[in-house]
Order: sequence, then structure tokens, then C-alpha cells
Amino acid sequence: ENSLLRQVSSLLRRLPAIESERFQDDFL
Amino acid sequence: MDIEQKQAEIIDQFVKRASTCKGEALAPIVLEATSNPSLFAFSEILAVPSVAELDGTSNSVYLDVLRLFAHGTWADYKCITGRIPELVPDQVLKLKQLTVLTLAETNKVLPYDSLMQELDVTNVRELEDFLINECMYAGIVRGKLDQLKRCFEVQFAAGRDLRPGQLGNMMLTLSNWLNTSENLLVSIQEKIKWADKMGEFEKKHRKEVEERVEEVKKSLS
Amino acid sequence: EEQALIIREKLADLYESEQQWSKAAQMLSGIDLDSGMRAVDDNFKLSKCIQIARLYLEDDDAVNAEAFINKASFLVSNSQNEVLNLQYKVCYARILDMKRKFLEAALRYYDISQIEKRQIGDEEIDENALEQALSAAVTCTILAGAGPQRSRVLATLYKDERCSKLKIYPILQKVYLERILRKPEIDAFAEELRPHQKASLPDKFTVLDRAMIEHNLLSASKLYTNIRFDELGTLLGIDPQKAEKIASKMIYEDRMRGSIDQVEAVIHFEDDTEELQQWDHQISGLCQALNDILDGMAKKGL
Repeated sequence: ENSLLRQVSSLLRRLPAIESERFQDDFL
Repeated sequence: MDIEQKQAEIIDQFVKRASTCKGEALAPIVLEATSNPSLFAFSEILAVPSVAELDGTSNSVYLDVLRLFAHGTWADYKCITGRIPELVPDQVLKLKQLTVLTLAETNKVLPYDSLMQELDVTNVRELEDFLINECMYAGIVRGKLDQLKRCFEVQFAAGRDLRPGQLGNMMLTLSNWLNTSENLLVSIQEKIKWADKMGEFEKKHRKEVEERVEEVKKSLS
Repeated sequence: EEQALIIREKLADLYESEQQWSKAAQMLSGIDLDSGMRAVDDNFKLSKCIQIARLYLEDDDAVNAEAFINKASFLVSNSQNEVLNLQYKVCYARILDMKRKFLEAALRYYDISQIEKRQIGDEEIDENALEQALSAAVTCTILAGAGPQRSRVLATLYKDERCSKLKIYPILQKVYLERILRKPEIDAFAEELRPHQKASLPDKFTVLDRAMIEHNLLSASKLYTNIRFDELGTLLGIDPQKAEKIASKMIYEDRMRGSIDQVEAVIHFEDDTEELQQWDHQISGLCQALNDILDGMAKKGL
């Protein structure tokens, strides 16, 4: 099911959700 | 999901057309598919028997074009320019859009310099216009442009067709997610138990202190 | 007074037939509607005030028109005459439009466009008229100052199915989706505007220019974490200093979040939500995407 596989591929790229210094400070 | 929904019908149409053609008759279908502004996936068309049969024939270039669009990038095209027909502007645009999706597979933050190099763009304005108009407004990526850090922070990128061998990595990532999630849930459960226990201890201690105070008061009076 | 009234009305009719609207209005405004000598019906007063306002509007005289519509405001709430009430609404909307109170005008035009009756008194309400009112609502919303209030009205209009049939729909869609508008689109939109909607402002921008620049600035704030002023000027098609000025005004008026670093000549666009909330939002999006995949798998029997 190519369509589902593409969606899963896109899903996997959603994490990490944010990569920024400002976020790291807030997250900590 | 939106991209997949939009292109599902288009994929079906091209698959049906490709199924009824053979050999050179597939050339215009390949050109149309790789130029279509709403189509970013080509695995289904590649899977059509008549398309797969192009391999090793005099028309195998059309198969190569489809494979390039399914898995390749603009840099890959530059390496094989002599071997496949020259791409028309709409195809060039699409291949560059797909290149951005490939770059977003490995990095969440895409530096302008590497984007400009990969896409053969000479200045920041042109790059940003491309990312805004052809990628973000086309719905294939979402993100924020950072001029100070000269990078594009990707929040969402549509999925491309899977390359051979990619499935293993995907399963590994999902497996890692599962393990991390399970460990985290166990950790949270332990914290909840600990918090409950501390709460109980606190209550008991408070009661003991209050009883002791009462005793002392009685003995004094 | 009765005779003077009749003469004034006849003269006004003559002026109207010669399209001398302001003169017709002036003739009618000489009628003493508050006379102590004779009883004047409230409906009559209301109809005269509205008629005068409409005549002034034909000559684009919003100031005088407003004076009379304000008089009508005191009478309209007690009026049972549906025709006059409708005329009052249309007049008021047009005055707000001419005075560039675009958001208020848009809401009133939209209200008018939703009239269900097709016959009010002797007047037939045709679909074209309602479509024009709806189109006017969209135009005014697009011209209104970019910000949260406008966004709410845009959402209402965009979700109204009738708007998808309007000629102006493509630009409404782009404005609602907060996309940058390019010159050809702006020029096409400008062709549909009335003169007062393209009038020049003291800062040498036109009403349309100002609306488009503010919209594009807000659109840029959705695309960029930060942007240099010279790049922003290029994007908006204006001087970097003017871009900075308009940006600072919008931030000051709380229509856009951000901060300006004049030393580095950069504008930082703050997100509406804190980083952690933004993170929550991303996680939520991921869960939604996961659900969609699971639904897709279920549909295919996987």
C-alpha cells in the first residue's frame, strides 16, 4: 500500500516536533 | 493526508491510462504524470506491468524518468542528463519540489546554503520564493524561514515513494518510538505511585503530629 | 408648510431626473420635519431622511449622508416599514464603506446579503442584489485592517458556500489562507473597486495599497521566524523604512505579534503561542496524522 507507506514516512519525520534553542530552554 | 487525498484520484487515472498502453505510447503518460502540479508519487504507476516491461527495451528511458521522480533528486538528474530526455520546466519544478522532500527526510532544519546548492538557486530571495510558492503554498511542506540563522525549519513534509531498503529503517524508527513510549508510560506510572505513596506518608505524618499536639495539650491542662 | 413641502418634493424630483443628486438632497433637507405647526408622521420623517442620505451618497458625499442617516437612526428602531428598514440598512452600510470603516461595513453588507424574503413591500429583492451585497462584504473585509477581527469575518465569509460562486472568490481564498498576494492578483482586485476604495492616503499609499501591504506583512509573519527589513521591503514591494513603520504600527495596535531590532534591522515574528504550546500543537498534529493512517489501514482491511 504505497499511499499508506508514504503517509507513515511523512509521520516519522514529524518527530522531533520542534528543534530550536528557545524550545529546549522551555522544555527543560 | 491532504496531499494523499488530492493525488489519489490522479494516480488512479494515470494507472488506468498506463495499463492500456505499451512501449512508446507510455512516453506522453510519463511526461504528463511527471509534470502534473498535484502529483508527487509514482510508485503506483511504476508498478503497472506495462511500465515495468519497459526495462531493457529501447523505451527504458521513460522508466528511468519515472524512477528518477519516484526516488531521485535534482542532483541525481544532473548526473544522468545525457541518458534521459531533457526535462521540461514543469518537470524541473516538480523534481526540485521532490528534492526538498528528500532533504527534509534526514534533517528538520535545512540550511539555506545546502538548499541553494541542491536546487541550483543563486540567491536567498529566489530560494525563499521557491519554498513559499512552490512548496509551502503547494501544501507539500510546512515550516518557518529563519533569515538570521539562514535556515528553513521543517514542521511537516509530505512522504515520497519509498526507496528499496527504506522500509527497514522505518520499522526500526517505529520500533524505537514504541519502546520509548512504553518506557515513558512505565516511568510515569512509577512517578504516580511514588507521588501517591508520598501523599499517604504526608497524611500519616500530619495525623501523628496532630495527635501528639493533642496529647501534650491534655497533659498540660 | 404643506405647500412648501410639495414644491420642494417636486423640485427635488426634477433635480433627481437631471442627476443633480446633491441639489435634490439640499432641496429636500429644507423640509421642516420637526415642525410644531403640523403633525409629521415618523415614517414620513424616516423616509425623507433616508431619501436625502441616498441622494448625497450618489454624489459620494458621505459626510452629509451620515448626518441624515444618524437622524434616521432614532426613528428606524420603531419603524415597522420593512422597505424603509432595508433602505436604511443599505444606506448605513454604504456610508460605513465610504468612511473606510470597512469591517463594520462588511458585517452590515453580509447581514443584508442574508435576507430571505424575495418581496419586501412593493420591492422585489433579486438574487443579483444579494450577490452584490455579499461581494461588497467580501471586498470590504479584504480592505479592512489585517488582524484577528478581520480573520474572524474572513472565516465566516470563506465558509459561506455562496462566496465560492463569486468572481472575487480566488482572492478571498488567498486572503483567508493568509497567503502573500502578488501584483497581478492585486491589480485584478483593484479593477473591481470603487474610487473611494482606491483613494490616496496622507502617507502616499492608497487605501488598497495599505490593505495589501498589511495583509502581506501578516502573511509573511506566518512564513518567517524573522526577516530583515530590506528583504521584507522587497517582498512587500515597498521601501524597507516604510515596511518597518507599518510593521511597528501593526505590532503596537496588537494586530500582529512581533518585535523590531532596529540595530540589526530585523523583525522577529513571535508565534501566537509559547514554544511549549506550539510543541503541544505539533504533537497533536502527529496524533491526528497517526489516526488518519490507522483509519486508512482499517478501510483497507489491514
